[in-house]
Amino acid sequence: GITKAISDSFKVLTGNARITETNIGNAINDIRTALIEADVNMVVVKDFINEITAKAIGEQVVRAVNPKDQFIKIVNDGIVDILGSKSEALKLKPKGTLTVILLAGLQGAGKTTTAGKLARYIKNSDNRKVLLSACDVYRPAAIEQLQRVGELAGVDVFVGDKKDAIKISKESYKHAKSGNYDVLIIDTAGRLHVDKDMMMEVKKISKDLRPDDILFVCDSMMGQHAVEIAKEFNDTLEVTGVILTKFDSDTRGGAAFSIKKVINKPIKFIGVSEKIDGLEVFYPERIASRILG
Amino acid sequence: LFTGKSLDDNDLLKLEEVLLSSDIGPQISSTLITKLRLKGLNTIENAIEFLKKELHDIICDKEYILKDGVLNIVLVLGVNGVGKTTSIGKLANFHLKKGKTVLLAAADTFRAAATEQLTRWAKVMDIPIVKQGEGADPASIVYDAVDSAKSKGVDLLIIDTAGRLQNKKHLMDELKKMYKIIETKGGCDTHNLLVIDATTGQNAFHQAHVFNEVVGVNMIMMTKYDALSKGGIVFNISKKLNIPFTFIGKGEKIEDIEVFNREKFIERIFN
Ligand SMILES: Nc1nc2c(ncn2[C@@H]2O[C@H](COP(=O)(O)OP(=O)(O)OP(=O)(O)O)[C@@H](O)[C@H]2O)c(=O)[nH]1
Ligand SMILES: Nc1nc2c(ncn2[C@@H]2O[C@H](COP(=O)(O)OP(=O)(O)OP(=O)(O)O)[C@@H](O)[C@H]2O)c(=O)[nH]1
Ligand SMILES: [Mg+2]
Ligand SMILES: [Mg+2]
Repeated sequence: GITKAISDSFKVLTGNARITETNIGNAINDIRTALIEADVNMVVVKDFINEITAKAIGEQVVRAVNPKDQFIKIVNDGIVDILGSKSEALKLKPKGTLTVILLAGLQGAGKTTTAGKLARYIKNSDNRKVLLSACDVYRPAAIEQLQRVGELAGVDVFVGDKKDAIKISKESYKHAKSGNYDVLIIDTAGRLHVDKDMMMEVKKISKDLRPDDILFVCDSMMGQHAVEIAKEFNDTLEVTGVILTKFDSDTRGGAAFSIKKVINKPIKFIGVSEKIDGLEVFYPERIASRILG
Repeated sequence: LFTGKSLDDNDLLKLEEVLLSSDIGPQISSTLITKLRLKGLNTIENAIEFLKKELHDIICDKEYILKDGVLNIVLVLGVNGVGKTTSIGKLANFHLKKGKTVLLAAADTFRAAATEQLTRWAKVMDIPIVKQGEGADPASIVYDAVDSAKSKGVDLLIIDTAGRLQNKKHLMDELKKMYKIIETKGGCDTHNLLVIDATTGQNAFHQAHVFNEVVGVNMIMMTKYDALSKGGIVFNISKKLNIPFTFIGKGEKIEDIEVFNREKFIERIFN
């Protein structure tokens, strides 16, 4: 990981009193390689390296700390700063007013499962009446999947009768209002960021329902393209936050860092298991230490 | 970006970025750029041709062809959400069109509506499917499916399994148990097919590595190639594990499958 890379690079520098361009040259190269190995986007790595190099060279080494530890701290703090200083909550309206949450993302990212997890989380943590809306009219048995997920979460699921996602989203909204639900969570079909029609579909759903939270659900093991994909979803929907799934994998999770740096929207939750309770509030320090390896 | 001019350090940097942004990974990228630098080529065109040839030599690809006179089994495995179930539909159809008979087995008994999802695919193709209720032991479905496939005399049995992260020991043990059942029954030609997502980063190598350690991986299918990621994870897997890529998934429809083609794949890295 990156911590080891820095340690190795600084092994030869015992007794050095300050960080200079020379003694961090090797460390920088190793960090660059380690970050790319961790799936951080290449362009983000470039900018990040420039930032921490400038910071490191400019710093007087704190008396109690040696250059190596100082440098590790600069890198760690740099990652934590970009990830966001604290977790940002959902934008829930006062109870009695309908809050709408829209989930969107690539195929297989974990939207349907996350919809259930989110419903259970909101219901239990805030004692709200939640309705799930099944707006994936394409994937075989997607509706059945959300219905089962709703059962596991202990919440109702709205199922439309027509094969029209936009119509169903509007019907579910009416149903949420008339049924006195506090929160409506819209599960949508997986879609490619380069599929114009499908991106227009989710944009229309968002325009019609004006959600309070538009969450980009993304697989944490994405590679270099995570940025391009997140950008497209953000440009189309102006997302209010990101949920990164499958963080229980052993992926380093550099996509999290890349996405946050580029679209600068808060990472609100991470998925940590397949189970209905597998949702955690995002804490930047945890992710930073994973990327650092 | 690249026009007929001679190679300088900046060009080498740009070429390295093309490799890195394709998820080829820093190791292979730096090895190739170092080789390229030592080659002392003088045009970008020559450099790209050199890189294409190097990449061509790294890739493992192979055609998956059914054996005659024996039950062929494909056990489909991989992490969550990569496209296993959908790919099974595509693979079944691919062989049906070649006049083969196919049986499906819904051995993902964990995920909500997994059996219903595969059953839809079976219905679309009007082929039989072995399944049980949610929470059933996946090993027992494998057991029944192999027996059923043999008694029906089908050419190909494709078994769907639950998505599982390779770092979850109990899930890998479950998979091993399913594989052992097929092995123990014998009398069939089995291929373990790992499905990986083209948008996945360096973790794909770890997926291939661990699945290969646990049950052995005979072939790989890369899905979501239509998401326009370059899928450079192919190279690490080919180079270090020597496991052949056999199919590409390029969409959500049953016909969105194609045989893995080395040339086309490398062409797209440089587009
Ligand atoms: N281990 C783990 N698995 C997850 C997590 N979130 C989702 N999954 C799994 O990922 C797979 C895909 O999840 P889905 O909820 O079907 O994904 P989706 O985005 O709705 O998929 P589409 O609707 O087809 O786009 C399933 O096997 C889920 O159980 C997570 O945080 N950890
Ligand atoms: N664009 C695109 N989508 C795909 C492709 N293959 C599968 N998908 C989609 O990816 C999503 C997940 O596919 P599944 O077949 O459910 O994946 P899985 O690996 O069986 O998922 P789990 O069983 O939950 O682990 C679905 O929305 C599929 O339609 C592909 O090649 N291209
Ligand atoms: Mg879904
Ligand atoms: Mg499946």
